[in-house]
Amino acid sequence: KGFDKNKDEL
Amino acid sequence: MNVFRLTGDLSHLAAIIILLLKIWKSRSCAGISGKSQILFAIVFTTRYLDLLTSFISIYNTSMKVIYIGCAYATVYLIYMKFRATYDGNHDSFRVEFLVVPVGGLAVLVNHDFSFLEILWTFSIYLESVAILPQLFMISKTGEAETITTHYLFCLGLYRALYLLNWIWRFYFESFFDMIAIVAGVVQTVLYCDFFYLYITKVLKGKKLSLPA
Repeated sequence: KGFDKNKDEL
Repeated sequence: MNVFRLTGDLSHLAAIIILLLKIWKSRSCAGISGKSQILFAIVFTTRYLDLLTSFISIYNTSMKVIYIGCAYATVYLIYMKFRATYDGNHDSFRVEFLVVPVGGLAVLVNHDFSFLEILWTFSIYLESVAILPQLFMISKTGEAETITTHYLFCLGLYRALYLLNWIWRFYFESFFDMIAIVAGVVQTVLYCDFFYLYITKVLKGKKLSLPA
């Protein structure tokens, strides 16, 4: 899932 | 991680600490919306549940823990320790008008229909409007202490810097998250009026007061 990458953002 | 993302996080951190110190040093939470602070505590709690399921980096984990800890500390100061100074009469925004539609939207529009993902989406949507009780309170009383305006400026600047971060990531990493971007634009737009007042009044040494 591409959106998992965003989870490093706060 | 790019420079916009890092300065955005630091701006966010600065906002949170400015508010905590303001309340702690003045022993008062006058002019601060407890409702906005409760919403931010909910935002951090629902977004950072992944602390329990995945590890990303020391930076990521420590920032999340600090944000959550400070959010609850702020709520504690407002509603417990300095409760007598809390201006509840002016903090009259109806938060159910935010939380209920935002909850519905998170269930309807998300990347993945799973518990954690829906809570993450809910937190993104809720954050975009969580400042409204605070802005409503300022518009009601017609003024804000200068230190409170510094808090709001840093808090607004943080999401604006994240927008630049997302533009950067779109060009250099071909990455974009439509939910975060749309909510981030909404969040930043809500601050525009305040940014204007901050630049034209507070930065010129005047107190932020609205025309009656």
